[in-house]
Amino acid sequence: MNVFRILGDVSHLLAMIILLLKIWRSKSCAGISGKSQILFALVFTTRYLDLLTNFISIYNTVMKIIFLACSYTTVYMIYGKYRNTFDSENDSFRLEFLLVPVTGLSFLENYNFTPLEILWTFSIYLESVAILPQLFMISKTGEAETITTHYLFFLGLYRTLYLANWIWRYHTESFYDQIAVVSGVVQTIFYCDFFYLYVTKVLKGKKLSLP
Amino acid sequence: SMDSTKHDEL
Repeated sequence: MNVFRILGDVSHLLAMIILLLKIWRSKSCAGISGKSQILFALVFTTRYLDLLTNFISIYNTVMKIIFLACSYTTVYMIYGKYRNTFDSENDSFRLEFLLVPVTGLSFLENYNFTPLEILWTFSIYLESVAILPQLFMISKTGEAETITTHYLFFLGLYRTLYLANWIWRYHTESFYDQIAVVSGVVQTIFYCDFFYLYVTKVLKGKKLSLP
Repeated sequence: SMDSTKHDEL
């Protein structure tokens, strides 16, 4: 466990808490893509099946349970409790465009052709593209609430810190998880455009709005 | 090296 990994996990947790707080305090899911949140719930569910088969550490187990709980609570807020505030009109990304290639790729390129391992691979590939419905929604409406941009910032920061974690682990432990690294790089690239807007607009006190 | 049966990251 290194500092990049810990900070990455904290950023990830913070992102999910920020999103839940936004929904809870404003009693509204306006501007949030329910489709991205369903994909994240699917990511955690398929990745953390090893909770039942493999013990790694208390930290690992507790964090997995918290991530699952946050993720399912968010989906419940959007499609249950506050569904009348959910902007389904603008959440129009076609999920099959992501799910079909991701499913196909996880069968083709994995470490072991076993159900658990294919599901783990599926979750890694899916996570790398799961934010696209949210970014699509922002580009469609042309704006995002500032708190939503903080959520996206911490989610992007988490992935960036994981890249540093992998570089660290490669040098100190000779650990190299090719599937996670390649997907992680792809995922981080999707945030670059957003990071630019976040720094040039949101951090200067302006609302994120696209021309 | 990668022990694929033990994914220790979140």
